[in-house]
Amino acid sequence: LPRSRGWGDSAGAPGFLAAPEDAASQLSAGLQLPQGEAPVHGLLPPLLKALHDRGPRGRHGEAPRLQPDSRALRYMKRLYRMSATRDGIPKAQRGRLYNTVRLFAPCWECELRPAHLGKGDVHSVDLLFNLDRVTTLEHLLKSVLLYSFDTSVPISSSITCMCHLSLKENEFSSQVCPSTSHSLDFSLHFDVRKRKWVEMDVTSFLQPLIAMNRRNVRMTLNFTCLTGDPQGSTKLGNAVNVTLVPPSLLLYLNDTSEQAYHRGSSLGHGRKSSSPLVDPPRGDRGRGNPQGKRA
Amino acid sequence: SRQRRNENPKAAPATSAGNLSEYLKQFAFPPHECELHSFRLSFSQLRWDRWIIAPHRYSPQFCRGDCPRALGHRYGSPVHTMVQTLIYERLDPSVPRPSCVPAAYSPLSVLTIEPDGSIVYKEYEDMIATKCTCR
Repeated sequence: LPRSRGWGDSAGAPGFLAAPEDAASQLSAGLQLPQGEAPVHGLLPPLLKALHDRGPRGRHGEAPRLQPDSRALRYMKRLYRMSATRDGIPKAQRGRLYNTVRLFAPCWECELRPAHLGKGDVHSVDLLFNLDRVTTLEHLLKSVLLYSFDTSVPISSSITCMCHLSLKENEFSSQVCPSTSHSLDFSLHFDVRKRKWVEMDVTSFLQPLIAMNRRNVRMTLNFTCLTGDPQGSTKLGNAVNVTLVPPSLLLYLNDTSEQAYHRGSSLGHGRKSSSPLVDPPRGDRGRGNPQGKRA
Repeated sequence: SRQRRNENPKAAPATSAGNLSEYLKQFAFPPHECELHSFRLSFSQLRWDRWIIAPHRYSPQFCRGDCPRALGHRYGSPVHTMVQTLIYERLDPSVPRPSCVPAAYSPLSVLTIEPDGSIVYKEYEDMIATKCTCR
């Protein structure tokens, strides 16, 4: 690092470890390069850059911050507990290549509700995910739509939803109505007692978009839910009016930047792992995985 | 010492290996030797707990202590360190003595809330010092 005031400057204690009352502003002050030099942002590891921006008197002041959905937070805390030890050290899991997992809630969704929605009618939700936070050095390994349901509504023990997911794209900017680039049919089975989450692997569905660095992903989800489980013991019964909480989008990524932790083995090394990923924390796979087997 | 005992069975028993190392320690290693020290940091101290969901606490550890003149393998120091000590002692005292610094780290998993409300789990390299060296 070029000599910058306060950072590793032998005169002052290293700003990072010292813990004065107002450490965040000390950090902000400590990280300023002398006048005339480019702002220090480029040198900071992502973690410090993120925190440096958000200090109480961070360089940009208190940026308005959206609070994540509590369900999503619970899910990610569970993923953290499964991925790291109590001291925060990443667990050594064979074949696991991701070192970053991002969860995005839809930034808006409009439920395209017909005037009178009877049981069994098709629900339609239009979702938009903004993926600005994904950096260019974070490479997609897997993407999952994470479903949960509104448990406040009394539902019979198990329901099956037939879903049709279509990706919306504007081929050219002037195009008013987006065309459907490609779509996916699948069914989801919820057994209310056992689990709260159902994960739907949409890697192949989203891969082309994310590979082209597309930052806004718009999709429409049409679904109809019936009681019962076609593959289980109970036959599909009558329709049920269920509130399917709009799914979150989960991206498993391999960050190749210097600050990120890289596991020893790469895909091509030694035993050819059938999947580049160890199974993420269990909710239940959506049975209707279109490829029939794990991606 | 075995040879000496054969020649002179009544000679005093040689200093055993254990005593020898203790005996030599007084010459080679300073009292405040370069070693790893614990430092437990809570993110709430820095008021970062609003963005860092996990872990709540974190022990970066740090290295502190003197680097003895005769370094050798004990500190995993490269030859350069000994050369620098010699320069400091014999040629140019303005050249600093070797410092006690971390030599190995372990990563840390961090769960944070992004400004747009999304949540990210990321594993960062080199977050916890695990070994010290003189360099």
